[in-house]
Amino acid sequence: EQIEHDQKIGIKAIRLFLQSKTSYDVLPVSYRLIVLDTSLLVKKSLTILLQNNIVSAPLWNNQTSRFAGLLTASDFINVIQYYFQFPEKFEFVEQLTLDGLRDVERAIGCDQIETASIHPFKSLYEACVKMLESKARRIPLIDEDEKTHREIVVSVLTQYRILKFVALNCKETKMLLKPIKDLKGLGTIKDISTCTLQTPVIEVIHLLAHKSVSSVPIVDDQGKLINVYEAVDILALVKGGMYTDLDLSVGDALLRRPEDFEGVHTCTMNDRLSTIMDTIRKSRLHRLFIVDDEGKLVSVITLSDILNYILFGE
Amino acid sequence: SQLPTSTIAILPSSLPSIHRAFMMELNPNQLSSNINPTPTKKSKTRWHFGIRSRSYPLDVMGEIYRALKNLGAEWAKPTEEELWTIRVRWKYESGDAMQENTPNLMKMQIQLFQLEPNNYLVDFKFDGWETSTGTPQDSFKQDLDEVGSFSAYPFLHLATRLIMELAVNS
Amino acid sequence: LATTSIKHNTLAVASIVRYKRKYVTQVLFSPL
Repeated sequence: EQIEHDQKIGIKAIRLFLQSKTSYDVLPVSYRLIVLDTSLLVKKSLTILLQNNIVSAPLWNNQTSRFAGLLTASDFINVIQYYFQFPEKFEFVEQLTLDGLRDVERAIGCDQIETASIHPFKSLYEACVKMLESKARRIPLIDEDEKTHREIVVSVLTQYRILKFVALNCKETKMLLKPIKDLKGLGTIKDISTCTLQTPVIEVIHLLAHKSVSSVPIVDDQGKLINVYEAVDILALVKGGMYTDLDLSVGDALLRRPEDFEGVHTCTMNDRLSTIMDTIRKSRLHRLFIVDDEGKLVSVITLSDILNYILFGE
Repeated sequence: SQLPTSTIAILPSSLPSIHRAFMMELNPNQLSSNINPTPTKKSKTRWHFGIRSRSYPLDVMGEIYRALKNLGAEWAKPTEEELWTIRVRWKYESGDAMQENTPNLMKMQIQLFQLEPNNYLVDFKFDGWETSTGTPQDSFKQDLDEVGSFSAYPFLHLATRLIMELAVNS
Repeated sequence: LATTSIKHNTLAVASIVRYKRKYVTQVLFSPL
C-alpha cells in the first residue's frame, strides 16, 4: 500500500508542478533560436541543422513575414518517400526549397502535420496536453510583437526538455516506485513493428511514416533487440546523399550515425519511473525499449507514454 | 543515489563502434567499409558585428545608398555631424493583411565605423516602427528597452536583403 | 546585427533580443 500511496502522491505533486510552471520558466536565461527562411533549399537546410547539432527548426516565410511551421525529420522522410515514388524527379528533389515541402506532402498523400503552438506564459501542463493531442513531440512557443502584433516564435519546447525540467526540479519523482509492469499505459505491451539488419532502409522509412512512429527496433532471428533505426537517422542518410540507394540495408544505413551517438536505452518490466526520470535527468533518453532477461524485445516506452501517464495515469 | 536498483542500460550493440565491427564481420568486403559516420565536429560559425569593408569610406557609403535605392528604401538627409550615419525608413511589405493600424514602416540606422586604418565596419541597428502616415505615434516612441516581446525577424529579413544587395553589387 | 560570411550562397544574420526577462539570440538563415 505504501508504494501505491507514494505513487499517487508523487504523480499528484508532479501534476501540480506542471500546472504551476509556465513554458517560459523552462527557457534558459539566454538561448539561441535558429530559424530558416522558407526559400532555402531543403539540402541547404539539412546542412544548417547538422552543423548546429539540431534536428528541427521553425520556418520563416519572408513573403508573408510570418512563421510557417517547423522543419522536422518527418519532412525529410516525406522527401525520401516522394523520391521513391517518383525516381525520375531526382532533379526536382535536388532543387526543392522549404516552400515546396507542402507540395511534396500533397504529392505523396500524407496529411499535413498541423503544428500546434502555445503562448509561453501558459502552464507547462497545457503545453503537454496540446502536444499529446497533436501527437507532436515538440511545440513552438508563440507570442506577438507588442507594436506590430506580428507573431514571434519565442522558442520550441520538446517533450524531452519538459521531462528533464521535471526530473531536475521535482524531487517527488523519487516517490514513483511502482514497477512499470503495474503501470497502465507504460507496462502495456504494444504491437511494435520491427525489422532486421538486412531489411532495406526504404522499408523502415515507410514504417516510420505509415505507423507515425519515430523509431523502428532492429531484432535478430531470435527476437533479441540489437539496434534501433530512428527518424533522426534520416538526416544523416539524406546528408550523405544515400537516399538514392534504396536497397541499402538498415544495418549499413546505421553506419552513418555520428560517433558520439549515446546508444539505445533498454529497461525491464521491473524498472520504475523514479529511475527512468533520474536517467532523463542525466542523459539524452528519447525512449526506452523493454526487454526480457534474454534481451528479447518486449515493448517500448516513449516520452509521450511517460507524459500521458504523468498527466492522466493513476 | 538512494534510488532503488535499476536495470536501465545502454544496448551495447547499438553503440556505433560495436555496430560497425558487427557489420564488418557480417559482410566483410561489402559496402560497410566505405560508409563513414556523419562528422560530429561542427565547424564553428564565426560571427562578426555588422559587415566588414576595406573600401574607401565614401565608396562604402555610396554602395549603401545605391543598395537602399535599389530596394526602394528612403532615408533622411544626413546632418553635418552625422555624415557616416544613414537613418533609413523602409516600407515593410508583408503578404498578409495586418490590422490597419499596424505600423509597416521600419526604421533602421546604418552607421560606418573605422576599426583601424582602411578597415571599416557597417553596423545595422533597429530603430522602431512608424505607420504609413509617417508620424511616429507616441506609443511607438516608447523606449525599445521597455518592449517585452519584440520580433527581430522583419529587421533580420530587411538587413539580409540589404547585405545581399551589397554582396551582389560588389 | 551579427553576421557570418556568406558560404554556399547562404547568409546567417542574428541579433540578441530581450524577451521579458530572458535573452534570445534570434538567428535567421537565408539563401543568397
